[in-house]
Amino acid sequence: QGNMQLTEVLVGDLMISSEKVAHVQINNPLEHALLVLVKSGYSAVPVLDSTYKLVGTIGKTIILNQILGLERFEFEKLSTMRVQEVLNEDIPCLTKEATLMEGLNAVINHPFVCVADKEGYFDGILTRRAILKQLKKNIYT
Amino acid sequence: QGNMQLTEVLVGDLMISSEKVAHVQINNPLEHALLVLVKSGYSAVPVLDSTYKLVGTIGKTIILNQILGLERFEFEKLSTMRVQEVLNEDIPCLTKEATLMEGLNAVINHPFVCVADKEGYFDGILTRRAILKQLKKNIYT
Ligand SMILES: Nc1ncnc2c1ncn2[C@@H]1O[C@@H]2COP(=O)(O)O[C@H]3[C@@H](O)[C@H](n4cnc5c(N)ncnc54)O[C@@H]3COP(=O)(O)O[C@H]2[C@H]1O
Ligand SMILES: Nc1ncnc2c1ncn2[C@@H]1O[C@@H]2COP(=O)(O)O[C@H]3[C@@H](O)[C@H](n4cnc5c(N)ncnc54)O[C@@H]3COP(=O)(O)O[C@H]2[C@H]1O
Repeated sequence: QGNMQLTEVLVGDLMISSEKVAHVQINNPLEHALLVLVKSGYSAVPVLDSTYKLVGTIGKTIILNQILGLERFEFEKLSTMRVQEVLNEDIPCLTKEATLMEGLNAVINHPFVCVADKEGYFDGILTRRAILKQLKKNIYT
Repeated sequence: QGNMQLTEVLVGDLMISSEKVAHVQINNPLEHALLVLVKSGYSAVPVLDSTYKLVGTIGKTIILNQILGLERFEFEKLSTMRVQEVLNEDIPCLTKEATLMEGLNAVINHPFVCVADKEGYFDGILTRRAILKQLKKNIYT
């Protein structure tokens, strides 16, 4: 019965593990962060501190908003500003033990949700794609 | 029974209608396209021609990739290049009559999918968020 399986799947089973997740460090200049984002191809990635604890997320939107001046994009600001000044700290976060249902609720308004342990160490990310693939499997059972 | 309802919901019921969709025109300079993307807050939007037919999509990633030179971001290219030169034309497309299942399959690898009629006129976009909200409803029935 499809619904039984939904409660057995945990976020830890579906997440992309930390070693495969592109991220930036909190003290990087915005120019480095934008380079990581453009080269990895991702719109937004997690931000970690030097001990690999999760701090927040940063994306192209946030960075480009920072440099959008009144007349033009002020690209010189990219080398003077740091990730720490602009990152988004108001982010949902789950543990590996959270259920698929909690994961589904979390990704309704977020393309990905960070996963961390109770000390705040970064474990990985749960993406909408992973949730959609799992729900598609469940529809056929 | 949840599964019966899934086949009754059509893409046209879930899509964001064209008048609410931010888009750019095929002959806009990249600078204008980037401004629309930054001000609307969207990572990528549809590209239409002057008759409102769907041509493709464009996003921050594509634009920033174009201006990423060997040593720095070559921002001056934004005013000389046009959307037409860089847009992504290889995109999935659905009609309003497509089923939720077809919509789910299409968004597994795309944050949004364009919807157009058989003449190619733009009708709207189907987003992952709309699919996820619908699937969540179905899980509870
Ligand atoms: N290199 C690639 N290969 C294949 N498909 C790709 C791809 N890059 C992007 N996509 C596709 O585009 C979707 C949106 O990517 P975006 O970078 O905006 O948004 C991504 C990005 O912000 C983040 N993300 C995903 N994988 C990541 C990773 N390995 N490291 C860091 N962030 C990641 O999670 C968001 C949602 O990812 P999701 O997989 O649901 O959805 C992805 C995926 O379906
Ligand atoms: N102004 C806003 N208000 C509230 N939430 C916002 C928002 N902008 C973005 N989001 C949230 O962030 C997700 C990713 O947005 P993104 O711009 O990368 O990716 C978007 C964007 O590329 C496109 N899109 C969505 N609505 C659009 C619109 N009205 N016009 C043009 N493109 C749109 O479809 C993608 C997936 O959208 P989806 O709704 O599934 O997922 C959205 C939504 O959950």
